[in-house]
Amino acid sequence: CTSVIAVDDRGKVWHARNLDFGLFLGWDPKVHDWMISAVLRKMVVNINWYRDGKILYKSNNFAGFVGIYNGMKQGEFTVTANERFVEKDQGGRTGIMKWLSGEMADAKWMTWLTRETMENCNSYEEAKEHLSNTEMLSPVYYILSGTKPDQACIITRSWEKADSVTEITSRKDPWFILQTNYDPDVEPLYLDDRQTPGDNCMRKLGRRNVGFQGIYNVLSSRTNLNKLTTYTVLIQTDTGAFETHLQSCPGDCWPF
Amino acid sequence: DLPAPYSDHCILDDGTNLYDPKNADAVPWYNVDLDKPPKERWVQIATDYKDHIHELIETLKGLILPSHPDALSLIDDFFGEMNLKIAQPYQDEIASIAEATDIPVGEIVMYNIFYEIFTV
Repeated sequence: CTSVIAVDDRGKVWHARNLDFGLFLGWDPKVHDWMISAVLRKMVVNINWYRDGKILYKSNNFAGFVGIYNGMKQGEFTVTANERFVEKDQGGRTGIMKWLSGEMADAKWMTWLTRETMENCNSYEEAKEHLSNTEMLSPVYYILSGTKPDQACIITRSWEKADSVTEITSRKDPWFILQTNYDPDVEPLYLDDRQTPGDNCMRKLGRRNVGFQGIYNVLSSRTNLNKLTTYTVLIQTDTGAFETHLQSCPGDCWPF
Repeated sequence: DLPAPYSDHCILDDGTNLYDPKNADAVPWYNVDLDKPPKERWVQIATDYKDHIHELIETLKGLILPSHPDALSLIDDFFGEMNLKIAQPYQDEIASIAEATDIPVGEIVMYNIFYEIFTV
């Protein structure tokens, strides 16, 4: 996955992500695609979540899936979740076993914690606190943005709490965050380096060209776009604009 | 660097623009009303996407079963029982999706906890 938060030269915050899903879940040699990714592309829906007759927040989901990978509360905050790989005994499957044994009975499932944050938190700061400190069953990166230029961060999660919170203002380029599936202070595996090309493409885009078109083109560039990419979602929290574009990478394209 | 043609390529280098806002119309919008009982919230989506949800589950089972012959009963029994431990409103929401799609509840649970299962 690749999540992007970028602040344009007027201070407006934009948030987007590529969802890559289905690694090692069946390669179809006839069409050169991952089987699960191909099926999931047909199941993408946008959802307006209503409470008290009003839209509370927006998300996109796979049909039949009740949790949330990406959500936007207009005028308040947006969150996207990227998978985090950790050592074997600290992953999601071990988390499930601990939950079943009662050791982590109150811990939250990742996509349901995202949903609860959308439903119960009313500001960027509240969301940041909730996503950082609620016990959960699997590691993840939460990429969170608000509506002000300094409201953007990567929350690097393990079971109990955040291992770190990386603010946009601490970045080498303090106007954008591009997060793939590695801790912010760790160099990506050379075979899976989507960070370096993504960062370079963002710098080519430049702050003055930040917007749906510019970020979409960055996320449509290889290898941030790859055979696992199922969609790109583009979000502007102030206006509530929320666009999901189906994606694929036909032909010669890196498999992940 | 990856070998060509798999190497990185920022399309901004070519002046290419692939963004067309009209393409977003391909993804439909639905409403989920949190004021409704959990069992009623997902019926529309589950009904409309019944065939695709079946296809996904069958594809998953096809990938798991060859190496683990007992996987199907494990999914149906193990994850089916697990749903009874899952907190509300998710337990009822998942059960209603299973009902609307005629898929065993354990298989819908497995789909919904995909992230935890496959995060290693």
